Amino acid sequence: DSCIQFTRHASDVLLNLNRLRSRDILTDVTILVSRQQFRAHKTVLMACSGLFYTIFTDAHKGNLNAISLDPKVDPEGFSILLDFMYTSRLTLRDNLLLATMNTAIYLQMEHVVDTCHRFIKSSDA
Amino acid sequence: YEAVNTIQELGRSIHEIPRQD
Repeated sequence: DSCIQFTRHASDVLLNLNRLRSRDILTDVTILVSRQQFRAHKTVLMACSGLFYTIFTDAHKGNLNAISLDPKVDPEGFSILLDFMYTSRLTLRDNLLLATMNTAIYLQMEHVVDTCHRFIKSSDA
Repeated sequence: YEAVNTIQELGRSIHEIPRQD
C-alpha cells in the first residue's frame, strides 16, 4: 500500500477559509471589540482560541451570533490575531507588540503569547 | 506492522476560492 501526502493541503484549506471570510460567506458570528466589528467563522475561532472554544461550546452562548469582548481588548491587537488565525502569519508592529500579546493572553492563545514574549525579550536584548 | 510508502505531492491540493466571483 502507499499514499500521497499533499503537503500544501492545510495552507490551501486555510487560504480558502480566509477567502470565505473576506467575502463574508458562511460567517456565523460578529465579534464586537470596542466600536469595531469583525465577521468570522465560529469553527475557526474555536480551533484557534481557548476563550472562543469555551464560549461556543457553552450550551447557552454557543448559539449567539454576536459576542462583545472586554473593553480592555485592543481592536488592532484583535485584528492582528484574527488575521493570524486565518493566515498563520502574525504581524509584529513595534507599537502594537504588547497589545497583541495581551490580546493573545485574553483569547487564551498560549503559543502565540510565548512566541510574542520571546520576540519581545530578544528585541529588548 | 505494514510499511506504507508515502509519496509527497508538493502542488496545490484543492481549488482556490476567488477573491470575488
